[in-house]
Amino acid sequence: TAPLAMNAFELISRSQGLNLSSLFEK
Amino acid sequence: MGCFYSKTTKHTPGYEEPSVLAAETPFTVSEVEALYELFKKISASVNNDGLIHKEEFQLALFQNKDRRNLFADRIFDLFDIKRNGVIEFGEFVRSLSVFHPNAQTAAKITFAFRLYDLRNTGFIEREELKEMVLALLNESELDLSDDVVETIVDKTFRDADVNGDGRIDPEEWKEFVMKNPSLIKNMTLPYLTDITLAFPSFVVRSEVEDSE
Repeated sequence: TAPLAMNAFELISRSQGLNLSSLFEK
Repeated sequence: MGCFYSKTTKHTPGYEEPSVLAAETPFTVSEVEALYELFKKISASVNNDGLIHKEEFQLALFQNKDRRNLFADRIFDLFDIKRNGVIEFGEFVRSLSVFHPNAQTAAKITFAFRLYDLRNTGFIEREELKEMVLALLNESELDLSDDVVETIVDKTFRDADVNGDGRIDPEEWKEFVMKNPSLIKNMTLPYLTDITLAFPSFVVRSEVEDSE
């Protein structure tokens, strides 16, 4: 998706800091 | 009654009984027991004091204890319910429960709002939103000019700030998420229903059975 077509929160939700699934990786 | 019975198993400081935590959250007792195994692993990764410090949280998230990230900081602060700089087991379970597939959508929406309300004012302000977009760009390979960032933030505010007062309130946020459900996709961790497979904890489980 072209960034201009995205809303800012969609962009933010891509942050690795919000990807808590990494906590479960061994 | 349990006071007369001395258990041999040593628990971490701030430990709470899995049955109590399971009663308050969507987790089963077995899932809470498995989360305790995960908690012990994370909390022993740097200082073995049974509490999760920020650098241990960063290490678990990024495999790097020194990597700072605005959003990881926010998550840590929200998990640290007592605001004493560390995450205890009960805080870990109660906070992660919001990410359970069976948790209520309203709880996920509220948690995401608090996450993005960087200065805890009760509103998501335009300046905060721009700060978060810049933080995201800083950690990604996306390179956008300031004009483009301004355009994205303006457009988002036009869509979300329905009453046009320059800030997004909880009700506006809820409406915005209802129209854009993908915004809380990262608030659900399917792993949480498989946690007993990833972290079987036979010792603790037998202890619960013994007490029944």
